[in-house]
Amino acid sequence: SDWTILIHGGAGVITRETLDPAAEAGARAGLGAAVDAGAAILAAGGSAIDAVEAAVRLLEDDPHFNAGRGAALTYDGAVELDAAIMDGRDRAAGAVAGVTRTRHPVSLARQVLGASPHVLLGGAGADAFAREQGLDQVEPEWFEIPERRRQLEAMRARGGDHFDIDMKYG
Amino acid sequence: TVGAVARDVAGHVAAATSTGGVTGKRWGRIGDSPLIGAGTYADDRAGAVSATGAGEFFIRIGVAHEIAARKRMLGETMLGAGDAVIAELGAMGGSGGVIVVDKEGEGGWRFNTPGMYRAMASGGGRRRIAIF
Repeated sequence: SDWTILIHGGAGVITRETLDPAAEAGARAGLGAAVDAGAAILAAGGSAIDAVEAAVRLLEDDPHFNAGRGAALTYDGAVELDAAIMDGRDRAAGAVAGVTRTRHPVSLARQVLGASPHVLLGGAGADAFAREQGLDQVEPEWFEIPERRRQLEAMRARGGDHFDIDMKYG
Repeated sequence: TVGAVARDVAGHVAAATSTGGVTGKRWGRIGDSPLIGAGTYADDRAGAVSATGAGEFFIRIGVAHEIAARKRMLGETMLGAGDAVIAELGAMGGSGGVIVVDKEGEGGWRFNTPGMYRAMASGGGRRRIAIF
């Protein structure tokens, strides 16, 4: 074939026993929408980097997945989001770590790639760069869903740390 | 963690990855996703990789770059290289998976966990969505 796209929405202890039918249906719908968005760009002759950004943006908006809206919470109940993007044509790359307000962290990574001389920006500086670049900003509450709060509270109630549940909740 | 890899009609590849990390992370912990070469890598000389899983292991191995480098320097297929690197990951105690696409447009996934949310589509009409 002349174009190909693949996506993932996380890996871990995902079994038919632990994933209820509604969540499975939602995840499958989200995967389908994301892969179709990327495929549409590629089928129209668009670039691979535009396709992967478009697909990931949809997954970031979908609460079934651990990124953007629906992201795992830190021990203090906050969101700290990471993202990266890389173009195989020239190995140009952009990444962000620990950002808190940008709705689509992958697009912030794309701005790091295209509008800065750097590869990786982190924390408050990356948040400031996002504002400077005019990227869509949201309140931290936008990212949080009840299931993630429940998972965090369950972990804290057990006195555990994140490696106790790494692949279950991450 | 979510991600995508693609090869376009011009033969170029790209990768992207985005994540919230792990529940209860502390001290500014950062996983592999934003570290170029660990969780994300793209090189037209080989292909593109996006990873999901226990980030500390992916960082130590440099999983995404390692897969691309094996293709470029050893002549392995991306999926063959993925097999080898995920096996190494498992031997170290790590778990997770990768999606890959090579410069010729052949794509696939490798993982050592019970499930990975994943999907693919191609210009040849293939479309697949899978979890388990």
